[in-house]
Amino acid sequence: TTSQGRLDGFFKVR
Amino acid sequence: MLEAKFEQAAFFKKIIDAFKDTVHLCNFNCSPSGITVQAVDDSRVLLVSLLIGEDSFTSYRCDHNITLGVDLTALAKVLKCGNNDDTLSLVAEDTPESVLIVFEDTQKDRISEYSLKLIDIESDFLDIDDIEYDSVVNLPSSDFQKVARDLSQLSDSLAIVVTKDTIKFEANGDIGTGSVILKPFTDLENPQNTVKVELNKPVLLSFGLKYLLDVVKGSSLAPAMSVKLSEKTPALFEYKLPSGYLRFYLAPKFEE
Repeated sequence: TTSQGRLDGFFKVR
Repeated sequence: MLEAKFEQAAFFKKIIDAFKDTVHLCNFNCSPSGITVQAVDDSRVLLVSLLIGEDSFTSYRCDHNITLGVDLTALAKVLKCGNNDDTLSLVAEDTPESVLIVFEDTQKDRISEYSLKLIDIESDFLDIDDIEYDSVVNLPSSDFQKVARDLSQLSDSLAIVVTKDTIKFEANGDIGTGSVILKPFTDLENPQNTVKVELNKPVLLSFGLKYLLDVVKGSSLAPAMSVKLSEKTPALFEYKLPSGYLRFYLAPKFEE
């Protein structure tokens, strides 16, 4: 199965 | 004080139309060098990053940083009131509660003014460090738009496979499968038709077509675009403006 990744997993929140 | 005048209202309308379906509330950060927007969609999968450089305007004045919190649906309503060939000015005080949008038809001496209420928008800012991409593809925007629209008929995911001499788009769904292959191609007379691949490493990534259908709305802004890809990293889809850009960062799908 494929899951949709989220941006928060890649980019730091400032 | 902000006073920013576009030669043609159509240009600003196109920019807003390109991302108003992705995000609904966003801050327009106005600085002496231009206007920027960074906003993430509600599902936190797709990020919009916009720069309208000061050279995009026929005249531009912004002494201090000014934030305009805008409801894009409301802004789009106001933008419909101006004609494409009108000039469009954005005018705001230093700590504004509203922004004035002025359309001028210079031939008919007609001026229309709209005041749009601003809203306080709490938004976090995502730090996008310089990403090293494994492959960069330049291609006509209309080609990518057609691929996304065509293959969205078959599946809700699109696989993009880039190798040295091909870019392959694949969709695999209940009714069947589809694929489109593009090969590098140089058109010296019409450079916007050129397809170019810069490759450090072959990549295979899968994206939600629902989001890609939002990304391709940027096609009206530029005849050519670039797609930057690295394994397990958000892809960057970029439409260049005459001074600035509209970028979409899209998180990939992954196998569990």
